[in-house]
Amino acid sequence: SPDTKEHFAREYDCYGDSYTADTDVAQLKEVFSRVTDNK
Amino acid sequence: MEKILNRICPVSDPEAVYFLQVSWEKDLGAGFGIILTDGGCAWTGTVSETEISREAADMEMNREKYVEELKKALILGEESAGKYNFAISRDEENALCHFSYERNLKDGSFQLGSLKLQKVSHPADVVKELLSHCLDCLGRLQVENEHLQKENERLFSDWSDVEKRLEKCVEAKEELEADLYNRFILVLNEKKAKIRNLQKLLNEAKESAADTKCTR
Amino acid sequence: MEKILNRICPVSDPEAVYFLQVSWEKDLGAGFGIILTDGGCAWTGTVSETEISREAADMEMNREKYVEELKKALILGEESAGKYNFAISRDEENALCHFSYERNLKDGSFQLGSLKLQKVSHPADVVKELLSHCLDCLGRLQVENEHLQKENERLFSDWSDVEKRLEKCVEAKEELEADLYNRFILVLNEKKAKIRNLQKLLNEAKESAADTKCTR
Repeated sequence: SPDTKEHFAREYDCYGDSYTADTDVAQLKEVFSRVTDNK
Repeated sequence: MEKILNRICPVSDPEAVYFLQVSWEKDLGAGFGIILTDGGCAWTGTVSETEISREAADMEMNREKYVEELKKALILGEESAGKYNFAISRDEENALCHFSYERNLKDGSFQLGSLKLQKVSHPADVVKELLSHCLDCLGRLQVENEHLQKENERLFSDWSDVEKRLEKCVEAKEELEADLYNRFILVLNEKKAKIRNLQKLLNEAKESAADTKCTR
Repeated sequence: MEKILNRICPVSDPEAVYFLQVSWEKDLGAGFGIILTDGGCAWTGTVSETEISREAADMEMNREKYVEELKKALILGEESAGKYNFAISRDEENALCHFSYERNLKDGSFQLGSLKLQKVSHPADVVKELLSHCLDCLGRLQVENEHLQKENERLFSDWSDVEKRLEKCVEAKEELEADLYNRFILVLNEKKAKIRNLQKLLNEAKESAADTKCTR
């Protein structure tokens, strides 16, 4: 829903990485796996 | 001058052991020399290029093919054992020796060639020459053998070196990846802490703005 | 039974060429047999363990050292050429042959040993045995060389395979590093954009709070 979308947009960047929650290796690997080469 | 020495057991006298040395210039088809010895006597003879051509023609065999057969019969020795037969017949005084060589077939055999060998007056010299030739070949092979052994050791050490370097590279790649992730996480979590802090300040600013409004 | 055949030129007759075969069980010091031939005649003899001990004692030389000298003189052949001399003296009928071997020194030589060799009644058999032994050694060496050759080719191909894998690994490591940095930059820049945005909002909130204060 728009609300959910707005919530995620506020909490996560376009690669699905949280703006505020600390990350760890596993999470970062997952984020990197979503990063394609869209410069 | 190429030379090769082989041990042969003639079908004409299977108990006997003879030594056959064939020598030729570059190409066996251009003619070859034969030395035959039983260790005590020795006989020698040659087969010319013309005779080779005539033999091939008589057998209506392609000349190259015929020379190939000669190589297998006279030079390859033990490698083609059983496929070729030799027959040796000596006259009483051993002055002459008739030497023939034939190809074995399933249903019989056909003669590849034959020649009359002349007795050598000093067989001891021939024996010395054969033994010297053997020792020279052994010496060369030993040198080659040592060279191959050294080459073998060098290649093995090169291979194990590069194997170790590959292992190190794989380890280094894994370490690099882990190291980069750890560094990235530190930097990224710094930024996230900054964002949390800014969001907290922003929320406080919004609340105080809202309070001010009410107050007014 | 170990056997080794060498060509020797006796100091007693430098023009002559003889072939010396030494045969022994595991250890030369336990005694050895000798066959000597000039290609026509052949002589044979043995040296027992006791005789070896007596020779060493007569020379007041340590037995092991003496056996080492015997090895260099009688077995190493061409390898120790010039350091050892051989002397051969034959009686008229060639029935007996006195064979001695000595160590060359700068200022002379000393005899390592000697023995009377008995004439062989069928030298042709000895010659055949020597030639057969040579051919067997040649065959073994040829097989070993071919094996070493193949082994070298295999090692070389293994080495080049690993070399290629190492190159790939180094490339992969460099690509991994570049790739991780690229991804990290994209993710980090998202956070930086967020921080810029929050700072902008916070500044606006602070300004509006300041305005409100003035207005009031």
